[in-house]
Amino acid sequence: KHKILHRLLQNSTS
Amino acid sequence: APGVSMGELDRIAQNIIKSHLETCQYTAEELQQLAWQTHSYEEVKMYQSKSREVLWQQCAIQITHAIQYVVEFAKRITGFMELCQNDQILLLKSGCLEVVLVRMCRAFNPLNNTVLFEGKYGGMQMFKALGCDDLVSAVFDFAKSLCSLQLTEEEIALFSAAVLISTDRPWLMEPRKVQKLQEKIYFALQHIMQKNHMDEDALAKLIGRIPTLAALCTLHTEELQAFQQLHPETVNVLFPPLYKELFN
Repeated sequence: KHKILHRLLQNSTS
Repeated sequence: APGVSMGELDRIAQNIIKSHLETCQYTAEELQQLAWQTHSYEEVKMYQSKSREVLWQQCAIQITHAIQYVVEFAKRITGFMELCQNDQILLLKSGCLEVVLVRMCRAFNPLNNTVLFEGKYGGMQMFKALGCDDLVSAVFDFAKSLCSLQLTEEEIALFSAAVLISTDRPWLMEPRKVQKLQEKIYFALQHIMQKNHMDEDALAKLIGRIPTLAALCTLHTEELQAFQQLHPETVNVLFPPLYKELFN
């Protein structure tokens, strides 16, 4: 659940 | 004071203000230059002649674009990233649109009731084809009411953080931790507003806008559900994945 939001939070700050 | 030093409050405030300035999508200067560049009569006519699905998609794309900046804003707030991942996701899912609506007052011109949309400013009539006049007018009214408080960028930054880091979200795993952080943010905001505003009720008026903010988000969800019943394929195929994940 909330795969995209989870990935955005994980990524290094863009 | 919630048992915190002025030094810590200042660190929290400066971190949030810096995060806001780095992720606010448009600088104050850019907005000032754009303020009087309005969509022409023909351009407004063009928006009004769009199909409901196309304009809904365009709005979903613009909202999602703004939400990505809000996610970035949250990621740069030290206290937010110290929360557990469950609560980070939960706060963003339930608060990202509220932060977008708060930030929207920066891109709203209260002198002619226009908002920045796709590069230029336009009035409510630009959104006629959406078929959500109640929601659109409520959003415009909210932006105008926020503008009347004449908040500084710092105040918008801190208020955005306080709206995001909210204890009014069900299923928080560490509500106490969220509450303590929110209290510090509000304390810093109060300190700044007392300095900047003659009106001692300015903060109370600002906090008084929160119920409307929540109502706008509920109305958005209802309008989306109604639209989706009529055009399920449009939402499924043409709407940004993040938008569907957050609001579906």
